Amino acid sequence: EKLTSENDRLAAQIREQLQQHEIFALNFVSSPGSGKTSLLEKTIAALGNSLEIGLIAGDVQTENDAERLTRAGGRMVRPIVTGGACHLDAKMITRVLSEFNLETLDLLFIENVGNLVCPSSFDLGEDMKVVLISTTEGDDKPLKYPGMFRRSSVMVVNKIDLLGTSDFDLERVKKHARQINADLDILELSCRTGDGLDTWLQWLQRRVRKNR
Amino acid sequence: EKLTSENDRLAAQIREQLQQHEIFALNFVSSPGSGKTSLLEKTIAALGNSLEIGLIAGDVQTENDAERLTRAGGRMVRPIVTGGACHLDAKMITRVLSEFNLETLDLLFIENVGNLVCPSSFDLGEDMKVVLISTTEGDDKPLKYPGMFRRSSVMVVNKIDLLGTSDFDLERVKKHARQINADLDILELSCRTGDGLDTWLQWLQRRVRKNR
Ligand SMILES: Nc1nc2c(ncn2[C@@H]2O[C@H](COP(=O)(O)OP(=O)(O)OP(=O)(O)O)[C@@H](O)[C@H]2O)c(=O)[nH]1
Ligand SMILES: Nc1nc2c(ncn2[C@@H]2O[C@H](COP(=O)(O)OP(=O)(O)OP(=O)(O)O)[C@@H](O)[C@H]2O)c(=O)[nH]1
Ligand SMILES: [Mg+2]
Ligand SMILES: [Mg+2]
Ligand SMILES: [Zn+2]
Ligand SMILES: [Zn+2]
Repeated sequence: EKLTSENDRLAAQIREQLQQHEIFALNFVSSPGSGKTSLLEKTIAALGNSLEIGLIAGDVQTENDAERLTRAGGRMVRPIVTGGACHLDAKMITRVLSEFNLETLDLLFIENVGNLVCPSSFDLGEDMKVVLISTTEGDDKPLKYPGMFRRSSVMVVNKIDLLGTSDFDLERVKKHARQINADLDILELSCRTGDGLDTWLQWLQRRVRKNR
Repeated sequence: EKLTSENDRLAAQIREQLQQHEIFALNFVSSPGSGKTSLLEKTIAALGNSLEIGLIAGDVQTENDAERLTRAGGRMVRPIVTGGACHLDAKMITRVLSEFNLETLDLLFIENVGNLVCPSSFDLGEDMKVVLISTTEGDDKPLKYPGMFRRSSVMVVNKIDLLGTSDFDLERVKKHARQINADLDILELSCRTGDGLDTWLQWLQRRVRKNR
């Protein structure tokens, strides 16, 4: 209880800082391997020249994702290696944020540790959470992990190129998600084929403009 | 620290109880949606008539998996709904185990909450952990979640029917896994096509016999 309050205190400070600089911040969450890094790679490739994007990539071990984001063209990328914690917290973000030039940043993307449970309890000062679910992990996930879907503003269904390779039903996952959170925006795409990517980019750009 | 010691105390009691009754116990762990329940459904279908199998299916919310296991023929199935905890613990197992007839059980299968981090820190009294990874979640998972792969005895690579739909490399995931844990048994299969299932069933039956 006390720990959460300290996190909330730090998260509020981050939020104020980001809002002061008109930086739109997203916290990307999902199971391991749903495609967070892939979506960020595609987003950097499409928008990295028109918008200044800061990226934080967190994992228990390795800096693999930060390296991938840099290779994809990310100019302001920092890894966070938790060494054990199953979620990022506001203290870690505060430390990393001090290395970014907030004057120039338009967007801050935080890739959280792959985990559908714990990250939902740790505010990082973001504007909103983006929850990814892939068509390969089962359409009951919103019901099984309601906390994460309840606290997200948008759900991205990734790997639609693999529809038909399991009993995953697109309409059913949307129905389940809306049961948990009626206000969720829902997008479907494939990072692999590019299908639906435009809609994501438009959604993003609209939100960035709204933020100003 | 104190909490973990209480868990270890209870886990030791469970272990003693299971060993006394010569029950071989497996703790199934993986990311959400890698195929734990699917593998258990197949295993029940194949062995449920020749061996008495007790099943515990844990999730944050829903009893979906316990229902699936019962429909698959499981005769002794109990759900655990944690309501928030991102992992099963020995206290929960102790409570459920009191409802099983340990005199008749040959096998106990525990399906943990889908999570590659937290369950690795909570001994449930099992003989060994079985970690599943699917070919759709990326071959760097053993490096990103070393704790789980280090504490497992066998890694099951599931969804081999989907090889070729991403950059997942079977040899690379094995190399990564053995970097973390040189003693890992590694099996590859598809719950969907049945490919490799025989090898899993043989592995299991050999381990059951060894346990006696
Ligand atoms: N078929 C298919 N594969 C995809 C798609 N998007 C990502 N992948 C693959 O899915 C695997 C995981 O993708 P990542 O982008 O690393 O997922 P992630 O959520 O960042 O993973 P973690 O950070 O480790 O939790 C990789 O093998 C990707 O190539 C997609 O749209 N279709
Ligand atoms: N293509 C393919 N799909 C599979 C395979 N095994 C399981 N699936 C699908 O993967 C999805 C998840 O399977 P589950 O068995 O529910 O996975 P799980 O690990 O029990 O999921 P949670 O308990 O929710 O973490 C379902 O849509 C299954 O049909 C496989 O070998 N190949
Ligand atoms: Mg990633
Ligand atoms: Mg399951
Ligand atoms: Zn946690
Ligand atoms: Zn935990």
